[in-house]
Amino acid sequence: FTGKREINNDLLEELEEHLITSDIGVQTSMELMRRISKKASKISGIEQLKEALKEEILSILDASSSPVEEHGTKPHVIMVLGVNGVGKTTTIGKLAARSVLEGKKVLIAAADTFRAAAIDQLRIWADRAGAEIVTHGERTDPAAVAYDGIEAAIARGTDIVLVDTAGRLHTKVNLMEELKKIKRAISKKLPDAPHEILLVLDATTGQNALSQAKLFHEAIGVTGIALTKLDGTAKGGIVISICSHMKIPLRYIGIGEKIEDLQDFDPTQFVNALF
Amino acid sequence: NLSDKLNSVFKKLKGHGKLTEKNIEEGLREVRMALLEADVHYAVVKKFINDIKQRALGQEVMASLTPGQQIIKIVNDELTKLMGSRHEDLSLSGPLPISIMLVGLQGSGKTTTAGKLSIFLKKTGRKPYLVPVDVYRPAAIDQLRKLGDQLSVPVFPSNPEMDPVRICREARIAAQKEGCDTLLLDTAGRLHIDEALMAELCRIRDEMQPSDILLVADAMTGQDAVNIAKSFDSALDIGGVILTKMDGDARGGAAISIKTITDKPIKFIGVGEKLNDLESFHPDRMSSRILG
Ligand SMILES: Nc1nc2c(ncn2[C@@H]2O[C@H](COP(=O)(O)OP(=O)(O)OP(=O)(O)O)[C@@H](O)[C@H]2O)c(=O)[nH]1
Ligand SMILES: Nc1nc2c(ncn2[C@@H]2O[C@H](COP(=O)(O)OP(=O)(O)OP(=O)(O)O)[C@@H](O)[C@H]2O)c(=O)[nH]1
Ligand SMILES: [Mg+2]
Ligand SMILES: [Mg+2]
Repeated sequence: FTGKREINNDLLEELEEHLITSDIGVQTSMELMRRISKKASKISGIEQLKEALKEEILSILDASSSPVEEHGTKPHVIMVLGVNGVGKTTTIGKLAARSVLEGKKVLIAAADTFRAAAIDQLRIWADRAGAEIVTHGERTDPAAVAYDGIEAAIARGTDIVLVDTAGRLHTKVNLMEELKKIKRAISKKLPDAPHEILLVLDATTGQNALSQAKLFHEAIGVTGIALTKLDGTAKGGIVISICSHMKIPLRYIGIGEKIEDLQDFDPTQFVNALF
Repeated sequence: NLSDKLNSVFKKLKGHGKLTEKNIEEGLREVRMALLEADVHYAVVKKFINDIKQRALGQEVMASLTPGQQIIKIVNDELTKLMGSRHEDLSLSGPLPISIMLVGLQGSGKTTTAGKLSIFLKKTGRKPYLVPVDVYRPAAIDQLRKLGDQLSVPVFPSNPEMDPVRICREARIAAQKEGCDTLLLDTAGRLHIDEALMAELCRIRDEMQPSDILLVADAMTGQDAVNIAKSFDSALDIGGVILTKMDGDARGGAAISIKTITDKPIKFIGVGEKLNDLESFHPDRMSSRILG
């Protein structure tokens, strides 16, 4: 009988290790282990333990999910932001392509006027996706690009506007202020816009993703998350921690560098991939 | 922060007797949490804590330090030692023109770092030559060319139809003609599990025989850092690491994971988006950042 108990402890440590190495974070992992060890007395083996964990994680992910609001007015404006190199520009290309394939008219506003060749990069994606692009050129005012993008979209009867912004670390106050300015410019041109503020996170990022989500949310109000690079070996477990603390829905996952490599977030698939 | 937590754990122990197994356990539990929250890999933490415990056991509590401070001192010392106790330079030996190869995952900062390294090389009196080897990412070649123009550093006129190995070979000839002595090979970001693309890196390395191969890794990388480092190192035998985006608030525990797995030095850190934002790596500063 004592033997069985010992196995359980090793097993629990193994499971905790699995959670932590999935980037779920030590606090959230401990909390999850606490919840299932309450049920552990009724559980007879590792498979049941895993299923219990999956259920707990699913309940966290489901609690923070919410359907995309269809408000029917045109254009629907999506502002895309996040730290450097996470995949914002590529994700915009993918989103634009899927909307065009659904028969929508898409316009992209090239509001990253800072990074070398950011506009050239976005132009290639717009071309591949079949979307229009509005740009003012490097070192111009990003808020003005966003504003003009919305204006052009309204005039042309565009369905969807995607606003690309420069990568920025969430700790840089002046860059966060610039982001607020871009948002204000969008709202000025179209009062309910931006309708979606999409934070892009890299699945290989560890606990810092929580800090990113917190500060971007505080600054500008994030309405959805896109998690990229899930085609690697990282599990992206940090989104579980984010969902349990902040209730921001995970909308999309990026699973590669090609234009079709975007999927709607499926909590069940995600949780199964964790184990 | 960790100091406060350790001090409260050891409050009752002030200044008398040895560090016992029990109070070390409690203190190290806090250190373990701090390291995991800092993104150090689970297995790396486990081994590290065990090593610390052996060292801490039976030590006399120093008169000048609280037991909490003493544990921190031991941890700090061990971490600093682990990360390499001295600064390591770029390897620049070999017949001219030499090559420095930049490799890593998508978006880690390779292209920007290539620009930064060219400034660094110029400052040391060398003549860098930038080589765009990324034929996949839209406008990657334009990106490096624009950086080269900003810095007045020559850039090989790659085009996306060329084979990456051929680009490198022709760039070496072109660099020689321009009187440049150091090629910076900016390769495409890739997954360490992409066999074809990892093989491409090996072909580039075999062709160019680089003096240094640097893994450019993001400071905010989580537990996956061990997988990434292990794969790139076993494929290429890297010379060192550049940790980018250190100007954020990521604790950077990936540095410990990478160093433990590869035993290769972190040579530089990226501290911003501007081309001047490259600094040499200081192990002691990194340790206290990771411990929080
Ligand atoms: N494997 C993989 N790579 C991706 C994915 N999404 C983006 N990338 C790659 O990540 C790198 C960076 O992508 P970008 O779209 O330039 O990222 P960004 O956030 O716009 O970068 P900045 O504007 O510089 O902040 C590129 O090499 C992309 O091809 C993904 O889902 N999987
Ligand atoms: N804040 C900060 N940003 C950085 C640093 N290094 C690079 N970046 C930014 O990170 C983003 C990605 O940099 P790139 O140089 O395009 O990265 P890459 O590794 O070449 O990307 P791929 O070629 O797509 O794999 C850009 O927005 C850079 O400006 C750094 O040290 N600090
Ligand atoms: Mg971008
Ligand atoms: Mg690059």
